[in-house]
Amino acid sequence: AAKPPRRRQPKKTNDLPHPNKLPGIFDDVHAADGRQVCRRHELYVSFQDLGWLDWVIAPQGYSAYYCEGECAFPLDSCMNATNHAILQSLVHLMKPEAVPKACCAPTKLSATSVLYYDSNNNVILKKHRNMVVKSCGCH
Amino acid sequence: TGTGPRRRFHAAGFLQRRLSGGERREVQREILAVLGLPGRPRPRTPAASRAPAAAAPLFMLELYRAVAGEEEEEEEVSRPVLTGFSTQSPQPGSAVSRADTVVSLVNMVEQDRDIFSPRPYWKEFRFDLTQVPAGESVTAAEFRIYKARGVTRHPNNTLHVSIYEIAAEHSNRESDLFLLDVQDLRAGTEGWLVFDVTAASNHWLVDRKYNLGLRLYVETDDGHSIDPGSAGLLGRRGPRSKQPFMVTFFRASPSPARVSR
Repeated sequence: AAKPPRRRQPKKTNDLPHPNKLPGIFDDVHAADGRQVCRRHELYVSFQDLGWLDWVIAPQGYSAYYCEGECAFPLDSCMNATNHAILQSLVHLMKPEAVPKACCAPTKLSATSVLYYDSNNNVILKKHRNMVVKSCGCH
Repeated sequence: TGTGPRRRFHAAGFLQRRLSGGERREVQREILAVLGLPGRPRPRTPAASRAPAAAAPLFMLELYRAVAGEEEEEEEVSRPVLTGFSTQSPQPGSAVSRADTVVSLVNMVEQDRDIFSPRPYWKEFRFDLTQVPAGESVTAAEFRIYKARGVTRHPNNTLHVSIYEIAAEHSNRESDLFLLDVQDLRAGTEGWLVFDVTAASNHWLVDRKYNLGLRLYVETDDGHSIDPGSAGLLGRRGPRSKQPFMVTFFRASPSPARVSR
């Protein structure tokens, strides 16, 4: 392969990335061309709406976060991209029929707990590990 | 993708589809499966008479708040296991942090050998562990009983409170007992006593026939048996917020096999 011409290094700064570039925290994160980039969304499941508050003590509902959005090259708008995702996006550009885009998926999960009565009036606290999506990114 | 009355604007501003009856049941089934429940629990007593005052739900709610706080902060703080004399409010300790499931068990049967019976006096408690989750192992178990001031004339005297597992019952002689935990305290002390009964709950989970309950004795420094009720230990006849209960901490077995759905 031919050696690419030397480019000037961009000036390094100590500035932090713009907060709106952090996926999973802020709404309405869009790439330059208007596509929605990979980010975290929320779908609230209300235990009250399900009519379960006679046996579920807490919480009243569950924030079912999910990841959605595009992982299109360049991935600069999605800071949480793995090296592999960057490479896969490049290969997808070259062979779009053969190689799919990188996937928008959870990068960090946390636990959640539910407190409820069983049929014997015992109270159960159940912890579910790796249940709540804390952040999303391209894989 | 529905239209018309089946779609509505959620407070947050995005379109939300109203679920049909079948879809709602499907969602409920899926969430119950995630919780590991075969079906929707149907608590026997009405909600209004269960929640507000009973000791076990109050304790579990405090525990839930502590765990939820830990989850919020995502801190892995290692503190001592919950044992010894403590208040009703639990502290987020290592037993709680390690547990995947915590179950509070209501005392089903209580028997006394009190001042109207020959010495030694005791109090027995029994718990139903048939509903505990399958595929989980016990990491810790506690028996919690409230001690009021009692009718003692010597509040500074020391009392020895011991808790035993009933290993076998006999018709013609005294039951076989296995010592689980002992605590020494002042006769005038008031508050929750917490005993480690992990060994007993392990035996009970191995085989239900071993579940013969717990027996509690109170003795003075010079070995005299005291009626637990007179010493201030509250049973089923005490206020609902101070009735004895058991808490068991479970950890999910690291089995790779998952139930397919």
